[in-house]
Amino acid sequence: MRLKRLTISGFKSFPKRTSITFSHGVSAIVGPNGSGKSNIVDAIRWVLGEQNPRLLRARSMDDLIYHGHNGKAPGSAWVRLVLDNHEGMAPPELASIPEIEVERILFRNGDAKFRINRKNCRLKAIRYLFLDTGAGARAYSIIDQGQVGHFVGMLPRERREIVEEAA
Amino acid sequence: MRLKRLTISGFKSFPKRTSITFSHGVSAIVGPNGSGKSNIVDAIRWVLGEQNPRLLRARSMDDLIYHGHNGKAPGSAWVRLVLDNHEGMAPPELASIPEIEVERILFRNGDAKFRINRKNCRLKAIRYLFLDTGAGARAYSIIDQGQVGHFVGMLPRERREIVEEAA
Amino acid sequence: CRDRFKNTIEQINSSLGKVFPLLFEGGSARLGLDNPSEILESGVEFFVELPGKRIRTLNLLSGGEKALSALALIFAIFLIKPSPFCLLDEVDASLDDANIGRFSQLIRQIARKSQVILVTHNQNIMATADTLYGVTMEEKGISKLISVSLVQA
Amino acid sequence: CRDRFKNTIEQINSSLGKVFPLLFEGGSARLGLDNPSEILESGVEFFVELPGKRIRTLNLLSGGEKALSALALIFAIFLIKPSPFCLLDEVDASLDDANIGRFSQLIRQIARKSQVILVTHNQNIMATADTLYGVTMEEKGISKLISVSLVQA
Ligand SMILES: Nc1ncnc2c1ncn2[C@@H]1O[C@H](COP(=O)(O)OP(=O)(O)OP(=O)(O)O)[C@@H](O)[C@H]1O
Ligand SMILES: Nc1ncnc2c1ncn2[C@@H]1O[C@H](COP(=O)(O)OP(=O)(O)OP(=O)(O)O)[C@@H](O)[C@H]1O
Ligand SMILES: [Mg+2]
Ligand SMILES: [Mg+2]
Repeated sequence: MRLKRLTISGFKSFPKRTSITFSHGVSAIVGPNGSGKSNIVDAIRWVLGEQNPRLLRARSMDDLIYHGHNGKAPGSAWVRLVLDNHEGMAPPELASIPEIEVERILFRNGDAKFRINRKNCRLKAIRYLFLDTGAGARAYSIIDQGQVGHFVGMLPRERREIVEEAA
Repeated sequence: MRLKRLTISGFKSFPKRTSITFSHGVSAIVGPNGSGKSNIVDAIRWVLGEQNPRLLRARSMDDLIYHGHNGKAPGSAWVRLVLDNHEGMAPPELASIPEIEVERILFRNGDAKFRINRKNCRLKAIRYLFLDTGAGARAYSIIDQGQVGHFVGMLPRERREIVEEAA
Repeated sequence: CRDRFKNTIEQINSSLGKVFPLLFEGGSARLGLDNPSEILESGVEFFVELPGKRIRTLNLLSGGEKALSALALIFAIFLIKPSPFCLLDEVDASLDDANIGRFSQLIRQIARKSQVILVTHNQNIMATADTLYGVTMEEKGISKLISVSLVQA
Repeated sequence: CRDRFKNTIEQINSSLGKVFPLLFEGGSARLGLDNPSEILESGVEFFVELPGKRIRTLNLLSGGEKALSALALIFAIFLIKPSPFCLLDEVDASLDDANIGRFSQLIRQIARKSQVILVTHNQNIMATADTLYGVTMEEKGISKLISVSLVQA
């Protein structure tokens, strides 16, 4: 379930449709302070099903929709993530499809939409997709800025959850 | 009240008596990870009267005394700080002395000693010394590693305390 | 007491007016009371404006922007009440090269009135210091001070 | 279930045995149960030993040592259960040059089994990446992706 392509539009500091195609090996995202690098990490956590705005540095989900200096704001924020599934890590009903596309949309009026391979679904279905792969929204495979030391300071109970995810 | 000289012995990773003489202008403390740079900052906070071991990254004051890999441990941890007072910033009874020396000793049995200019005193006297100068143990003039962002995230009540210290 | 508190806020805000544009190219920051009718009880808010951005909550700021805003506030206070010394432990860790440059320039300015002591791993900041103090562990687990000079790369 | 949990801890510990010495020159780390008689309830502790030091509590570790120990644990888990991707946002901010080098080497090893995506300001780490993605704000407040290539200094 390697990340192949991420498309962001109307999410945080990305008002215009922006797309990144990820390659194999090691990719580095670089740029000045405040340019939008960590917003890309937030977009990935969000499309993988993160429901707590605080873990996306926001007070409420509304903060995720682009709001410009001049008050301009798009009608919605949407993120689409295409994952490579040729190793068949996805659950059985999707195992044979080579690519999986996950999409999340948030409208200004608060309505939300989730899709897998262009078919509407519930948030649960997205979470189920990543169960047991170690790649879900809260998994140990995403380390937020400033949080790396947290792994050492966490409570024994929290550390147990990490081990259970790996089991 | 510029810092002139700091002497550490038996405190954290400094078992042997070590002295730094600070110059005017900008001084930079450099060295590999884990070599003892932040321990120097802790030594300064401690001699200025810090009483909460958590703010010194310790569970209890006992953690401050050097304990070696082989179980070797000195009888005490002591830190001495010489401050330049030619501008007379110290309280009236000390205003005319050009240099002020503050000392703190912690013995393995838990006894503690404080001194100003080699005369025993109570902790309160050290705290009184730095009152209103902005340079006490908890003042805004010492920023711990990893804490700079905290200034932005602090509660309005906490920020009030900083302004009151500057008033 | 009330007047002194209000007066200090105004002084810090005028000082922020000088310091903030030095760290950010443009923009502004100020302190405000969250309950202006009760000056003696009120907490203090911190507002930041960045060119071309609408900052609805300080939490939306990036790691580097948060560090830089905090440093602007600390130095603004320093300029009105110069504390005898200032001790900063790796406050530059999240800054990009351009902001490291601006931060170094501001440090030089502050050092005219106060003694500045920095812990850093950044070569550019080391280069602007007047004196370097090296800490090492030649013997494992035991810190030792050594004299250090910057080798011209 | 009990056996699976115990088994996973043992696997992580053997993997830590491989990863930890790559990040620290010597030393070791392991996971342990804080209540071994109640495997299904017990929390998990993390123990770190560094050459020449006695670590009584993880809090006494330095900023860089904490980051490096955490990375050792994360990568040790990766090696036994390779997650499809790994996303690290400026985890190198507190590391000195020597540890940056060791971290880069380990990243290369992990990247054989998993996709690694890093956000960083560090030139040395950029140099070891296969692909660079630039993010900038040509128009204030609006992020844009640009292609970046490392200029040989
Ligand atoms: N909903 C939104 N609309 C517009 N801009 C936003 C929104 N949410 C966040 N931002 C802006 O995004 C910027 C932060 O971006 P981000 O945290 O990704 O920076 P970064 O590239 O990671 O920087 P650093 O190197 O300092 O960590 C802030 O300046 C913030 O104002
Ligand atoms: N009481 C003590 N006795 C012996 N060693 C101690 C004691 N307290 C702390 N240490 C050691 O000091 C080291 C940490 O030092 P410090 O935090 O000053 O490092 P640093 O130079 O700031 O590193 P970094 O660049 O990673 O921040 C740890 O390895 C810890 O084991
Ligand atoms: Mg960031
Ligand atoms: Mg440190």
